[in-house]
Formats: sequence, structure tokens, C-alpha cells
Amino acid sequence: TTRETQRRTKKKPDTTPAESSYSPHPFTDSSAHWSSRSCQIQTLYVSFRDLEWHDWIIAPNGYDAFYCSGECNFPLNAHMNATNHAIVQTLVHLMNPSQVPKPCCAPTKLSPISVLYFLDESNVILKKYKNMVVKSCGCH
Amino acid sequence: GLYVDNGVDRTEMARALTSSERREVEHEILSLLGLPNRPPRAPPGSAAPQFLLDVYKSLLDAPRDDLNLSGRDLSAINESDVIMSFASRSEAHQSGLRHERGRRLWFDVSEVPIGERIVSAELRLFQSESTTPQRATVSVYQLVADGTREKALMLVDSAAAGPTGGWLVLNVTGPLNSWVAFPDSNLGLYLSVHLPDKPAHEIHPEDIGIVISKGSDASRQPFMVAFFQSSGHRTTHSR
Repeated sequence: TTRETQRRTKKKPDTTPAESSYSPHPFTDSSAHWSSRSCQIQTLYVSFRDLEWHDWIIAPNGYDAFYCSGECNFPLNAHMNATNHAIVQTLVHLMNPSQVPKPCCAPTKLSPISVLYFLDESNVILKKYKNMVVKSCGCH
Repeated sequence: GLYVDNGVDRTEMARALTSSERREVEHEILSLLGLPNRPPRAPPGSAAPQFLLDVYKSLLDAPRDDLNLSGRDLSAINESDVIMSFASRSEAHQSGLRHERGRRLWFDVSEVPIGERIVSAELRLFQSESTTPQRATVSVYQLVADGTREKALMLVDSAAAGPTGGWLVLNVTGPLNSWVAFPDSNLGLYLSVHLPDKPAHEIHPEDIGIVISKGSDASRQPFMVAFFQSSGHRTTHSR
């Protein structure tokens, strides 16, 4: 038992730097470390130029997509909206943390973008995407 | 890369994405935009992309004077969810025509999104400044099968062409509606030009400076543009 404990103790420093340098994937890792902050809008710029799609997507060069991230803890920032349901859900969550989840940090206002791209070698399409840019976030 | 706020009003790159993560993000964006495949590289400088680029610029906030939209009603552009341009493929389907002086235009409309309502469609023809100052009537006909090997002509729209040149715009909403509803009925359009003093005598479109041939300036070749409104029913492509 003592040897086992020593082995574990020795191994610990080796694993710590790797863990501390870990940065979660913004799309797939829901337990991202920045989500511990309160619900707010985060910057996500999608650059068609950096993706080397500019010979295909004529305009724009990219767009500010943004996304919502963070926890819905009250009181929220003054600018942050929360639905009545989110407030009630928070209270119920505090009473039953294991059964009732917290409200979700999600977009409250979205705006469109237009994208101009080649369909094939000659035909072109200009398409309006209605809910592409997050303008504000809130708790639902 | 993956950028995070460092807490003192500065954004720093935490780490670069791996190639597999980058591919995954690319696929996410493609899926979000509804683009299943990257098309082959397009020839630069053709007229249709330039027209839609002008439309795109008109949708941006700042008003611009350098846009060549030929007096188009901008409210119609703002109301459209999808605007598509179609380059003329006049080399396709050339057989079965008795008319020799007119020109036939054919457009591949198979990529028209399903479930979108067609608001309008325009045929845009460029007329170079003519050396012979004469007026003419440009008519566009829809080619329809009449059950025999010959094809019938159905008048769609006409426009007056003058010696000053520029873009001629003809309404071809009807033919596009029928081509989308019945793809096999797409036999193309027939372009006919008459002088006002000789209505029975048909002349070549090139005689009054209308650009038709493939070899000429790509930015002035004929194309069709169609305006669509979303029906609300979304079709998604599988990845």
C-alpha cells in the first residue's frame, strides 16, 4: 500500500502540466473551463480567407459569428436578459441540484448575413442566412 | 486557433487547432451554410458574379454610387432570401431549330433550391455601343415542344434596344417557373431581334451589338438572375 501511494504521488507532477495546458475544443467540449464565467457573448470570427475558401466564397471575407457561453448564476450582469422561467428554474435547481439543471446560456438576439459563393464553375448564389450572428446572450 | 480572454481585456491564442479539429470546424461551418461540396474553381471576371457582387454591396449598410444594378428596385433585392445567377450555355441543345438569325440560350436550373418561391427572374443581355445608330426590338421566346421534332416559340418579353448600349433586362419569370416545375420542359430561350421599320425581317443580335458568343468579353456575356423567397421549409444536406 505504501509503495502504491508513493508511485501515485510521484506520478502526479508528470500529469499536472499536461492537464494545465489542455484547452478544450469550443464546439465539442461542453465542460470548457471558460464556461465557469457568467453567461456572456464570446467572440468567434469565421474567416473564409484563413480557411482558404476565398476562391469559392466571393464575399464576405469572413464574419463575426460570436457565441454564448458561461453559467447562469444570479444576479446576472445588468445587460443580460433572463426569462422568468430561467429565474424559477435557478431557484428549483438550488433546491434540487441533482434533478433540475441550471438555465441555459443561449442567444437572445440574432442577425442575418449574406454570403455570395459559386455553386459550380459558372453559376453564383447570393444567400441570406437569417440567424447567423449572435447579437446578445441571455439565460433561458 | 483557439483564442480566449486573458481576463485583462486582451485576447490571446491558447493553442492552435490540430488538423483534424480544423477539418471538423470546417465541416461544421459548411454544414451550417448548407454547402455539401466545394465546387471546382470558377473562371474569374464573368458577368454574373460581378452583378451579384454589386447586389451584395447594395445590401451592406453604406450606400454606394459605383454599383451597376441597371436601375433595379432595391426593395425586391432586400426582400429576397436567395438570389441566383445562371450563366448561358448556348452551346447546349442546338438541334431542331429552323430559325437561323436568332440565337438560342440555355440555362442549367437544376440547382434551384427546392421549396423556395420564385419571386422573379430576369434575362440580362449586354449591348455594346453600336456603330450604326439604330433602334431595334429584342424579343425573348420560350422554346416549347410541340410533339414533333420541331419546337414552338412562345413570346415571353420584349425590350427596346437603342444605340447607346448597356444592359437589357427581360422578364423570364414564366419560363423559370415551368423549368423548375417540369425540368424536362427546359428547351431554352430563343432571342429574336427586329428593326422597327422591318418587323418581318429578323436580324442577328450581334448586328446591334448584343454580346452572345463565348469568345467575347466574359464580363458581358448573357446570364439569367432569379430572386427567391424562403418558404420556411429548410432542406438540409447530409454530411
